[in-house]
Amino acid sequence: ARFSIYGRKWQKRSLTYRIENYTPDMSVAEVDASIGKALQVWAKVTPLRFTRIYSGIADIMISFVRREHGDFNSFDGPGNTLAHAFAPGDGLGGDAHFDDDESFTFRSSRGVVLFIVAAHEFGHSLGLGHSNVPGALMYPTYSYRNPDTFVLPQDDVRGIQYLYGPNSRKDPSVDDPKPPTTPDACDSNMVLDAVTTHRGEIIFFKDSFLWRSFPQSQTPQQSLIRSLWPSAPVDIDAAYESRQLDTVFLFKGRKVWAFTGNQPVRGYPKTLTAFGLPKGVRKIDAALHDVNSGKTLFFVGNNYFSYDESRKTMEQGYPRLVNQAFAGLTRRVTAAFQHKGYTYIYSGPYVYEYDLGTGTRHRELRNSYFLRC
Amino acid sequence: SVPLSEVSVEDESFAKNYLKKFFNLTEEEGPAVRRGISPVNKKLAEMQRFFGLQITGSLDADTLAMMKKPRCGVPDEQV
Repeated sequence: ARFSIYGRKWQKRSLTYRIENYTPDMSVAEVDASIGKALQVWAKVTPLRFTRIYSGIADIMISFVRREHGDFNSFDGPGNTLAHAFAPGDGLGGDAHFDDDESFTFRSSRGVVLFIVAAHEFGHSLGLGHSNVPGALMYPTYSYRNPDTFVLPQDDVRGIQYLYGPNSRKDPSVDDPKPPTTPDACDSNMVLDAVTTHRGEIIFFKDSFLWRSFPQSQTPQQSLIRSLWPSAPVDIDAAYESRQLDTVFLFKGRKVWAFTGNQPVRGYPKTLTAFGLPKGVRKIDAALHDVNSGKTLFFVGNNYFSYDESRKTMEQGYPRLVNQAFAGLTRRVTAAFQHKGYTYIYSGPYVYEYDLGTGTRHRELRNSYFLRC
Repeated sequence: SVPLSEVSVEDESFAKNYLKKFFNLTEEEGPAVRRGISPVNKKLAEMQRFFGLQITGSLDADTLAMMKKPRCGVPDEQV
């Protein structure tokens, strides 16, 4: 666990909260629901219980404010700082302030989801500091997450239970969703979702995370996919870079997203049929762009299709069996990319190095060859 | 982490304010300063370590991009 704590916590288990005012960005009902749900994120996994009060001083006073607002910790207008909260204690202790110069939303990715920011701030109100695990709720930077499917990540669960213990009142017959963990580059059995190049970097995808590997650096940087591309899907199936278009394509199910730099390309997401794939193809396993031929290979089960990037059409005579082009490859392809003239085909935790010109296989490697632990 | 071709005065000032706010940067004189270890570079390295960035101790493009992301106003390094 890489959470941090303030060294202060509430000595009682029943806490009160009060919403002092509202943001004009959302309806009163939406703010009430966002705040209530954000507190329940913590109540679910601890013995803590929250009661709303409408007057007087609550343990957690919640307000929407701008710029200087009387706590010697001014907000800075739109962007950058979104909110802050104070560790448990008297006076300001436990209080949460939201910067009303932001555009708060109920669940849209266009704006800042109040529920996510509030759940993070209430972590501070209860005594947690920031975590340096990129997927943790208590990570300092904001990334869009769908409030409807949010589950408190493992690092945060461990942090809050370190302070208050688990929820002993939980009904054992109710099966809660498992807290998501952050994938570990040192896990030798990890199967990556996709790998692609991107403007000289290599990007490795796993669940809602990615690692960026820079040519100048030994250590890949881990972050959430949505901190790089806020509108991108997570748990993707495949990815590739078209250097001609300076675009990265991400595939999930029948849909394809496209990004140039960190900007979404207009007109996307499209369906797989836009790439000439038959309607019957529900998802692809991997995509590989061959720089020399300008063709992109789409792997589907034991077969692959070849798409001509310049003509924007699927080539005749496909699908073909994968092992016709890649000698000895009988297992499902899970990811693929090219690097320094060689083609790397992932199958589970293994990586096979091919010379695409001759079709010969040179080496069998492990994930850690590119994604260093 | 690509070096910035030219660090603008605005970027430098923005980065300093960020480090003051979130990484407890103080501009005190001391033996370390006299030996030539800049407190800004030291704090930049701390910030880069926290965020899993390449630790260069200097303001590069990735570090600046991380500083410009929307975030919580509570410091990352606690006093």
